[in-house]
Amino acid sequence: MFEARLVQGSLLKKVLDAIKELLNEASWDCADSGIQLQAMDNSHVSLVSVNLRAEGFDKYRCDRNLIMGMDLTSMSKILKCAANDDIITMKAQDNADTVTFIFESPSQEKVSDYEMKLMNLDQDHLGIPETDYACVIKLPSGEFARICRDLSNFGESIVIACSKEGVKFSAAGDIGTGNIKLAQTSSVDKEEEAVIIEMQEPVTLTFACRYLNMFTKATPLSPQVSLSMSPDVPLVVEYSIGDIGQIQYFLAPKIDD
Amino acid sequence: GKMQPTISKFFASV
Repeated sequence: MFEARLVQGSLLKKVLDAIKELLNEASWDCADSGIQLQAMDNSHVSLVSVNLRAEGFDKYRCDRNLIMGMDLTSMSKILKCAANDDIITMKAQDNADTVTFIFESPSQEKVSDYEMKLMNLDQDHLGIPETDYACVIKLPSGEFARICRDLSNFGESIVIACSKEGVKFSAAGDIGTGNIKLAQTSSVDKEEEAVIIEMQEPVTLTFACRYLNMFTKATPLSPQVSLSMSPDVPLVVEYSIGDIGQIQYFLAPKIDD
Repeated sequence: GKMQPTISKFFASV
């Protein structure tokens, strides 16, 4: 028996909004410790990893490890039926071929349930090594979304250059060039408005705008985002999911032809 | 020019 109840159901709705453009289908691995999802996008350029800790749920039970393969378009359609303030429960029997989503209004006066067929997905699992990144940039998530959107007007790629002076995002194309520089904030009233740069060595890498823009669909999950970079390895874009976990996007850098 | 490698170039299958 698997059962996970989340009073803040809107978080699960936001997680789906954050992955459904990038992934058509994916497996949710349910274990005693929580729920994890790892999947590559269709073109295998990026990797999404979602981690939801068991302690983050208001009720969590997982008697046996369970892999629930889901069509994310269908899951998203079902979660659209939940109101933002609904309590969401996911439930499945051991070895079941369906999962049930239960939505309760805060007053408990309306209860809906939706059953969805599970899929058998044969997906590659990639091992992500523990890495000390040369640069870790924390910035407001809305600012990062704005930068990716604005620079997408100029070209297909964004160059992210991090040095001790700050971080520079650049794009170049037919209409011209754009550069956005962010310096580390000296003092802020609110922590989520800060730009914080931890740098061991300067790094400059180039990434496809298309993917960065898809990652920013996670913006409603968290006021802050962190970007981790090291020379010649994938960028990690990470958003926390309330107090219950995090979503990480890994994106291969573009390399010289 | 720059080319776009796949993510599996960096992370091995487990």
